[in-house]
Amino acid sequence: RQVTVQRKEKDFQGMLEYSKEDEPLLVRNLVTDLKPQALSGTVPCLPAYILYMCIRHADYVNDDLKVHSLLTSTINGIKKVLKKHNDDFEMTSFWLSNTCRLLHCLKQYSGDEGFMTQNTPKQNEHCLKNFDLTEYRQVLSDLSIQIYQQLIKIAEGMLQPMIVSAMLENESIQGLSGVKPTGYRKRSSSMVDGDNSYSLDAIVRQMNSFHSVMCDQGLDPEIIQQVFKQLFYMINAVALNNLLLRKDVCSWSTGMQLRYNISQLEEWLRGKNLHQSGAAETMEPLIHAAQLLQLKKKTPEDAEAICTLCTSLSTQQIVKILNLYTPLNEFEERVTVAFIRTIQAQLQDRNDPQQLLLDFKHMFPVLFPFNPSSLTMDSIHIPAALNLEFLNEV
Amino acid sequence: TSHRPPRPRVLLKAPTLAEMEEMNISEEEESP
Repeated sequence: RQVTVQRKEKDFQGMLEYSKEDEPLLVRNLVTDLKPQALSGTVPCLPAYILYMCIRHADYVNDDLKVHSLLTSTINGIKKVLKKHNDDFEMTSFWLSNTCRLLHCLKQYSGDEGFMTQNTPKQNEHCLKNFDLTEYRQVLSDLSIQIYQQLIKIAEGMLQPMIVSAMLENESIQGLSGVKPTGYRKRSSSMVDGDNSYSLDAIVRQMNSFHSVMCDQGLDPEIIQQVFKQLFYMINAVALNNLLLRKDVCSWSTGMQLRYNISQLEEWLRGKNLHQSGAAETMEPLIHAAQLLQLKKKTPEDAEAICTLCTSLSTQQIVKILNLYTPLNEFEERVTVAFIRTIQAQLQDRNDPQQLLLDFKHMFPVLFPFNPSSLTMDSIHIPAALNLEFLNEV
Repeated sequence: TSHRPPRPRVLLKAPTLAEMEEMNISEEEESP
């Protein structure tokens, strides 16, 4: 009797095997020497998935030392890259995406039912079998916070020099320059030769660039929202602090331009579907300052309107802006002392913060909500450009 | 259908991020 043996092609189970001696090469090619551009056209966060598949094989063969060693080398490798590229937005965003994705994978495939609710049966087969990596998840979460802080610092450093000229000095509304207060020269530091002058478009372009980098790299939408909330807070704080210290921008026309600029930013948030991020709300003090510059400042009714509208400004800030307010021309009167006293009397029961200026370095606490992936490990292809041919698919 | 209870996983103790950094620094110092 003839027996035919049908040999079933070995299925890829979504694990990657490597020998211990190759670990430094793996971390070098996949982390420390990797250029994000080399991965264009591949699935976002590919390094995170490859690392998880390596961890999973070490777990599968019950080699705790190999798991320890790979995770430690990976984390140290990521820290090394971040240190080397501490002013590179793209690189920092890339490692934030990948660190968060690795953290999500360690949750999604932990075997903890709370993290498995959206898994397919196939994904459930790809869970860790032997080890509980809860403590490593904590380390990756701490690392993600550090990377997020570096990302914000880089973005703020790029945006900050633009804020004052784009929000307060640049005139994009036609005909508004004719109603500038007389007797005040434009700031020589930022406007005369145009070298340091930025329009609102420059801010918008920069934010478009941040947004597309983070989206392309597959950073979680909730994190992108938090990045923009933080950046909008800084725009608000830097612009308001400047307004509170400069007489030449405390005018009706600046109020008008400022409100227009803020509405452009609000429009940008809506266009990027970021209107639920809380970013627009962080601009409220600046919106109220713009309104204060535009409102009438004469009668008790005007005082009432100011107190009702400017709820995001402290009494001290309102009084300061009123004191700095510069009439447009000889027909507009200065704000009287009596009017300012009326305002102070109306607001005396408010429990306001004591400081005049906002802390523009304030950071909102960041959250990294669990975001499982629908991708299945065995569908991941490793491009030759990564030079990882020493990894064996298992 | 298999209803085998899963084997409990062994908790791998991890150093903190700061401890990891310290270890990494001392390793770098030791290496030539």
